[in-house]
Amino acid sequence: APTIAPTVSPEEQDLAEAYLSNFYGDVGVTNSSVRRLAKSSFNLDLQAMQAFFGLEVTGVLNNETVEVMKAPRCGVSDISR
Amino acid sequence: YGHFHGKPRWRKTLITYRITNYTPDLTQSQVDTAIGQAFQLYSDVTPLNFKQVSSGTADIMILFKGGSHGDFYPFDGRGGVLAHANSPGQGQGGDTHFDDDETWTLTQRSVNLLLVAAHEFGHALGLDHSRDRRALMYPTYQYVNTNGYKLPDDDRRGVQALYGSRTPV
Repeated sequence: APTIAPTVSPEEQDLAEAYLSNFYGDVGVTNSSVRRLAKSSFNLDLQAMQAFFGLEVTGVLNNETVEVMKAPRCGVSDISR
Repeated sequence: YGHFHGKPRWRKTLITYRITNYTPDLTQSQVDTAIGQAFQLYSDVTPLNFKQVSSGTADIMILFKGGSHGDFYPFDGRGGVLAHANSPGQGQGGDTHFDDDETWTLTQRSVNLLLVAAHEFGHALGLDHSRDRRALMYPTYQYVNTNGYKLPDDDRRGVQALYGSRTPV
């Protein structure tokens, strides 16, 4: 079956997971039994992040989203505590 | 603008702050002035007043330090996270930390201390991040000219919703 080439590098994927874990939720769980849940959480958190910054909400990591994640920022979560 | 869950705020109008660790990037006098100017942005539009103290525990404890610095949120080196602050409350409420792996300036170069301090003090007073790109409380750093800088409208409305305005309208 045809596959879609990833648009971001593994390093950027790691950056995104760390970013969403810090500012949008609890992504980064590596236990295999909950990996599917974590992936779902990643997509949902990514959507929340894209919506917050006014990006196209796709739940898929792209270069535009990564650029926002690389910007210097405040360390306080974007999800109200 | 947004507020933190439960809308925490200070229940008094005189709030003290103390800087316990300074950055070597600026003189202590420059840091004191920039921090004072950042607080002034809020006292211009609310009944709040801020007083710097040099000993004891202040309401808002401020430090510049890199990496691990005594809370559960170590800084990440140059770039990335620049600073963070706690919402209002007892103990460590309002405390504000600046990543000293950044280069702090009073200009457009590197990271402007006044702008970041004003953002963090917004958190220390109860403001959450704003989705308004023009707001001071937008999460990402962007330099704007600080000459004659005033609190943007979105942030002013946010802090006045918590504390009221200095001059009744």
